[in-house]
Amino acid sequence: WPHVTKLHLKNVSI
Amino acid sequence: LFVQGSRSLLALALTCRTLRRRDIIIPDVLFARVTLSRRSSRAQVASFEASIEAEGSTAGNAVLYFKNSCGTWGSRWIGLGWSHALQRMPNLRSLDVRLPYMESTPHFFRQLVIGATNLQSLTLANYEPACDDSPLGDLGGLRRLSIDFLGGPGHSEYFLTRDSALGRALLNFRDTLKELSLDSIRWNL
Repeated sequence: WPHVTKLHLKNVSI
Repeated sequence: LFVQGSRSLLALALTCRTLRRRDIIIPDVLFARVTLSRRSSRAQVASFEASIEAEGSTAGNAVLYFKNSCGTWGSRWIGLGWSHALQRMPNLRSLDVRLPYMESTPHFFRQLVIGATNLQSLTLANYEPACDDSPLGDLGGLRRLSIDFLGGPGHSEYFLTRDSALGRALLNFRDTLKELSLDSIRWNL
């Protein structure tokens, strides 16, 4: 996702 | 002379309505950005619905931004008929809705994939992971995506994989996505 400039992640596990 | 923006046009439309009750003039441009919230009255929701569903109406074509955060009260749109509503708003660029108040989620997404070909921004609240066989994965070309999953007791965590609906959608959006917001997922993409 090379064009993403705004990223909001909440309660994300990997 | 006094019409300088959408707010002025709204005043004009309200004046027309007041003065000529049987011959209401509401410019379509007023429907460009529609927000239905808990503060919207039943009459407002019903008025909007009637405006775009009226025979020969072109008001639905003017709707570019639609946000619905109403509760379960009000128009049948909130619980039923969403797919039909989408058909009446073919030029949507931005859609912001709470999912539990809609008809079956797969049906909704199917209509979104087929009809909302200009959609650029999608915000979904209370997405239910159990409904993940939805056609959400067939959407393409979004610039902005925000999904808030229905969590808490009795609701499973969302596993974001290549095979999940959201995973397939994100892969579709690889060349277009500029803003992404996700809440409560397990990332396994």
